[in-house]
Amino acid sequence: ANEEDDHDEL
Amino acid sequence: MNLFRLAGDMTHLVSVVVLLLKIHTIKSCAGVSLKTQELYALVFAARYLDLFVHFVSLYNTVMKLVFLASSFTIVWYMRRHKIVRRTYDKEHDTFRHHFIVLPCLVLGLLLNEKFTFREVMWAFSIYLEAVAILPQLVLLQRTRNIDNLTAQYVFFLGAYRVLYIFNWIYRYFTEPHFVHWISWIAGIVQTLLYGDFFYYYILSWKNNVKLELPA
Repeated sequence: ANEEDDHDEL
Repeated sequence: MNLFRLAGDMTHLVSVVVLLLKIHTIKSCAGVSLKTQELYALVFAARYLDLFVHFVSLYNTVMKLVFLASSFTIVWYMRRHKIVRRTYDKEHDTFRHHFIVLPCLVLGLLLNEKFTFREVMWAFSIYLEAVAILPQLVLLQRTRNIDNLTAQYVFFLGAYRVLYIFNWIYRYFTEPHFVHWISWIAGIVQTLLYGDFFYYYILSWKNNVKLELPA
C-alpha cells in the first residue's frame, strides 16, 4: 500500500 | 489524532491568528518579516497540493484551507494594503530567502519518500518550513523594540513544532511502521533554530523585561 503518500498530518 | 498533535495544530493556528489580528487591527506589520511570510505561503502551497484529491478528514481539509488563506492574506496585507505596507521594515528584512528555496527544492528532489511530483513537493515543503523562520529571526535581531504580538507569533510558531515532535514520538511507539525520517529530522532542525529565541523569550518573560535578541 502506498501509505507513505497519505500524509495525514498538516 | 493524539493530544500532542491537536495541541500542535491549535498552537500553530493561534500563531497565524495572532499575526493576522495584529496586522488587521493595528494596521501594522512592524517587526514582521515578509520573507518568512512568503516562505510559509510557499510551504503550504507545496504541501497541500493534495487538498482536493486526497481527503483525510474534515478537520484536515478545514485546517489546510485556514493555513493557506491566512498565509496568503498576510502576504497580501504586507504587499498590497496601502497602510500596512508602509509599516513594513523593508530595509531590515534583507535575508536572501531565494538562497534557501533552491537548496530545499534540490533536497526535495534528492531526499523524498517517493519520486512523484506530489511527494517531491511535500518533502520540499518540509525542508522549507524548517528554515522559513530564519528571515524573521534575523529581522528580530535587528529590530530594537520587538512588539509583544510579533514575539508571541514566533513563540507559538516554535512551540507548535515542539509539540509535533512529541506527537511523532507518541505515534512511533503506538503505530507500527510509523516512520517519517524526513519530517522528524527537518522538525528537529526547525526546533533547534528557535533554541536561542526560546531562551531569550522565556528569560524576558521571567524577568519581565522587553525581549532583546543579541545581534
